[in-house]
Amino acid sequence: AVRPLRRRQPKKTNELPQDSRLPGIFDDVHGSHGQQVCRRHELYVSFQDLGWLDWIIAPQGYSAYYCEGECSFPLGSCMNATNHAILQSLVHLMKPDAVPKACCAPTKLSATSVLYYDSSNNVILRKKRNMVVKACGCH
Amino acid sequence: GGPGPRLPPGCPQRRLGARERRDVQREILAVLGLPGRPRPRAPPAASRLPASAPLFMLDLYHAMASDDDEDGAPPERRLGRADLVMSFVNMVERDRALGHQEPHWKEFHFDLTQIPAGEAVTAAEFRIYKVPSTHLLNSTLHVTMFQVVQEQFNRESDLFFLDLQTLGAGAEGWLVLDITAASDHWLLKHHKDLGLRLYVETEDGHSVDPGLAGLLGQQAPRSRQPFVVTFFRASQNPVRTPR
Repeated sequence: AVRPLRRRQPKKTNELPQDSRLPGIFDDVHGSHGQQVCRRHELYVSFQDLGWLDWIIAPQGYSAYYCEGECSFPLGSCMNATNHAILQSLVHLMKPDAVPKACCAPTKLSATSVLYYDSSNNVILRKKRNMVVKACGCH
Repeated sequence: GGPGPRLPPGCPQRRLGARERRDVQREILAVLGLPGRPRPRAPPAASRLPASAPLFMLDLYHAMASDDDEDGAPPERRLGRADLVMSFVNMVERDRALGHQEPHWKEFHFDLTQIPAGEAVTAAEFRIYKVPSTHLLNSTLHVTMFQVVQEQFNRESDLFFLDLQTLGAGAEGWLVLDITAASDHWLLKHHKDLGLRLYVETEDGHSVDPGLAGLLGQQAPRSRQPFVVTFFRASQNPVRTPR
């Protein structure tokens, strides 16, 4: 028998919206117990404070950022999370002593560049990858 | 910057001693891939004048830093996938100029001992500034660059051809010669200086003194002295284990 054509179901993706933007002022950045949900925080590494500017030409320091906050279920609307982290958070609810919560860690990193003099007064430019947190999420 | 000291739950916060602070700072330098702190730079009088290599490297730094910010931005041709760019200015310069038998040439030597082992050279350039020649008005010049592979005292040194550039005698600006091919020898003879020899000829094959052609050497103002710049791609360094 000719089977009636079924309208193609839109592919269900069970990933959370990959929205790596930082929480806006209207996002609830406090989890259930008033704990902050996992997100990126400011962290500035100052070469000036470290006293290195007599041989580091540029920059004076750089924003490295860091990730901190709760990965409690249900995960906040602004958070990134892998499917595994969602599953681990659920199993943690059932067996809190056996399985830890997912942890808040960088999901996207970028490089930073430093221009400096070496001991022969040559000028060196070095790019170091994975030195700046661009987005945080639960893993 | 950032929030004040945070008291991690459970462990008492205490101030680091001076020696521990130095150890932590050394760790930060190691994570950044920077060497220990080198000698302070040349006396302020000399370092106040803008020098050619730092000026060029500062432009590269801004280009690389903007690459870092805009993820996925098409990297500059030279920068490409470079992790490390080194410039070398400390050199000895020798001339076989006017008054000597032909051909005339200018020779530059660079100390490469600072090149870290294990880095792969992706490109290398010799940059020399040219001012309009007052002696060769409208002629066309051929500038060739060789690497001095082995000096011979009873005959001409062994040379290895690197690059040829053609330009007008009246041209002005930085002349860039590609010396990437010389890097194979660096890796073999790590301790050895790099010797580069530059010849200038007119269209009809006459040898010209590079100085008369308008090429500036070590005597030029600091901001126009020749230098070498080398681009490296770091070998996939293993993830650092914190000490």
